[in-house]
Parts: sequence; structure tokens; C-alpha cells
Amino acid sequence: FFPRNLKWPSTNVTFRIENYTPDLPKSDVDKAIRNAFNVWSEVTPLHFKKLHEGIADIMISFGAKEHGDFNPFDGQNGLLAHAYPPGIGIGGDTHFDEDENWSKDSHEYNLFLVASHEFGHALGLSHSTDPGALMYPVYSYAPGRPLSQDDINGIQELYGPNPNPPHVKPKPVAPEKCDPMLSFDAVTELRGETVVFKDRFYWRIHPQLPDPDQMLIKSTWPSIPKKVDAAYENPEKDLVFIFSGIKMWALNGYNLVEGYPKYIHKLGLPKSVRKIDAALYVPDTGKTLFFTDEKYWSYDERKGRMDVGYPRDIEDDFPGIGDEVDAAAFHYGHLYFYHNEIRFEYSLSARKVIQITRANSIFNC
Amino acid sequence: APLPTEESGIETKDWLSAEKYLRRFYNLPLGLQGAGKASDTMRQKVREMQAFFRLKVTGNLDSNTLEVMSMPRCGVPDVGEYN
Repeated sequence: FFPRNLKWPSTNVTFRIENYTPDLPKSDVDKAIRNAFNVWSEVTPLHFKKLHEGIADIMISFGAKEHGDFNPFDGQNGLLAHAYPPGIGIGGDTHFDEDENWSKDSHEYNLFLVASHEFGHALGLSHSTDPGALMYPVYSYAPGRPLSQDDINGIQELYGPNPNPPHVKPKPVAPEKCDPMLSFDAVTELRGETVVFKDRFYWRIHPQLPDPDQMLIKSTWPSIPKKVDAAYENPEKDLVFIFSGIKMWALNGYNLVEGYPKYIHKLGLPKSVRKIDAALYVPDTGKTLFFTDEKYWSYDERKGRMDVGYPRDIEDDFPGIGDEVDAAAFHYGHLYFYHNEIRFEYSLSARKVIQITRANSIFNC
Repeated sequence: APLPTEESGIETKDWLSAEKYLRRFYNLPLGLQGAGKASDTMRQKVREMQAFFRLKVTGNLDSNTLEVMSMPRCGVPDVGEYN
């Protein structure tokens, strides 16, 4: 909270949009602003009424550099917006930096998300130290409902809960890393880290950190689909390839490489393949193996084409792992295959499974 | 104030932008201060900032700290009275 726990004395708060950004159609700005207020009215007794003229509690404007409050913006990036805590005059007023590019999606700064954050200030919330909270001071994009429990606790401390809360479908629960029945969508190495994809989330396992980090796929890569089917690293090219449906993306580090997505059929897979279950790169051979249903293909990375004689049956060439895989990875000379909650460690030299563990043993569960 | 010698690994540009950041968001006082004082105050403010962002609290402008300082963010100060 701000000092003295500043808040509006009434639950009826007015707002007025003084001017509009040229970056978006007027209707999109109106919608983003209204939706941003709805974020807070859903969890409090607050009602927000739009005024078209005169002075409102929350005056909203777009301005660049010095824009009338002796609290200048700084050009593109850096400061995106600011808002004043509840009070008379400038209190509650919310200013957006017109030098930013505003969008209604993830391509530029998302106006709805920034407005939701700023209205938190305009209602009396200060910054949160919780990186998952809307009131965290640093911008990050994530689709869906923006409030965390920390934000809800904060605003309800000031105004109380909504006496008539709308029926809101809660966000799907994030997968729990030590759930014994946990299965994976995809596993890959990334510059010495291991990245595990599951539903809308991924874990980063760093060899020097005791606990894996869990993050939303969309918050790191907004433009890739929220579910990943397969992934593999080619360390010689310093690229990680991510597959979802019939499309593939390339990452250099955590950055998306331009020129993607591409269709998986460009690799030489037949059009009948609509999804890759798992992929892994074997550095010794320079081959990438793609697993789909009960078959697998071998792709020669150096020649840039599929090897002849494929697809072959998984069961015939990798005895002991079953006939389908969910995810696969190459790590320290061994192949790891994941199917349901089981991980198979497969020795290429011995041509057999040498260890079977739970999939989440990768998390030291 | 002269740049502190122990921070010699930091480029002047980074130092100045960090100072600006701390003035804006952590109430780092403006203007000249007594000898040795500027560095102490700055270090204290860097510590505050590192604690807020759950970084390793060293008081030094390490690369992680500078990286967070360069991220796009809200213009409202993180601590103290609204200015």
C-alpha cells in the first residue's frame, strides 16, 4: 500500500479517457481500459463508471516525455506508464507513455495488462515483490486473467471482497513436479540446462540450482502455442527446435529465431504426420530422431535431409521402451525416453534399456 | 561525485543510468554529498533494490542488477513516499 493506506472513500469510482493512442483503434483502447477495470471490480465491491466530460476520479491520458505533471516519461521502453494513488486532483490519474507502441496482444506492450497494473495503483496498491503478481513493477506478458492471490489479498485488504462474485472458472492448476503420475510433453537440453514442457508450463533445471523454476510458456515465448509436443537441441548450431502440431520454431538461447515458424514437412516428413511426439539429437551421429506414434524417422542434420529406410518401428530398434514415447532427450551419452509417468534410460552402445525410473526423477523427486 | 574505485568494472554509462534509476524508484538523494557519502548511500539503495527484486544482495552493480534495471517497467517508485 501507499503510506496512510490511501483508498477511494466510495465504491463508485469514475473514470474518463482524455485522449487516445494512435497505435490502436479507439474501440480497442476503450475495451482494454474497461477490461482492466473489470479485473479489479470482479474481486471487490468497486463499480467503475465512465464519464465523457468533466473531471473524473481517474483521468486517463496518453502523453510523451514531460506531459503536464512534472513526472516525465523517457521515450521508447524504460518507463511505460504511471498512476497516482487515490486522492483529489491528480490522485488516481493514470498516464501512458505515448512513445511506447501499444497493442492488444503480445507483439508490443499490451495495453490491457499495463492498464490493469496502473489501475491497481490508482486504487491504492503499491508495488508487489512477487514476480507472479500483476503489481510487480517489471512488465511481462502472460495471457489470461492477470490477478495473482497477492494482488487479490492486497485490494481486498482495502475494499473487501465482491459481495456478488461472478462465477469465474479458476485457472487450471499448474502441474506439480513431484506428482508421481506426472508425465511430460517434451524435454530438451538448452545450453547446459534441461527444459521440461508440460501443459502450459515449462520447468528449467539448472545444474547449479537446487530447485527447478516453473514458468508459463506464453510468458517467455508469447508467439508459440501454449502446448509443446516435442523439442530438441542441436548444440553445434546452438539452436533448440520446438514443435507444436505441424509447425516448428527455433530458439537461440531463449530468443526466437527469425524466419520461423516453419512446417515440419519441410524436414521431409510426410503430410500425413500432423504432430511429432518426441525428438532428440544424437551428437555422435549427427542425426535427429523424430518419433510419431509407433514410428520414428532419422534426419541427417549435416545433409539437411531425411535418411532413407525410414520410418522404422520404435519397438524394433529401441526394445524395452514400448511402442510410443511422449518425450525424449540425449544427455551425457544416453538416450532418455519418457512415456506416461516412466522414464527409460537407454544405452546406445548396449542397445538396451539400462534403467527405468519415474519421469519426475529428473526433478530429484 | 567521483566514481568509486571499487566499482571500476562498471562502465560510466551503466553507473549513471543506475543512479538515475535509484533516484527515480528508490529515493536516492539528488545532488552532491560529503566525501565518501555518495558511495555509501548508493550502495544502500542498490541493496534495497536487490532485496525488492529478490536478487543476491551485494550492494554492487553486478550484471543481474543492471539487467533488471534495464527492463521495461512502471514509473511508480517501488518504495517510500510517492514523489
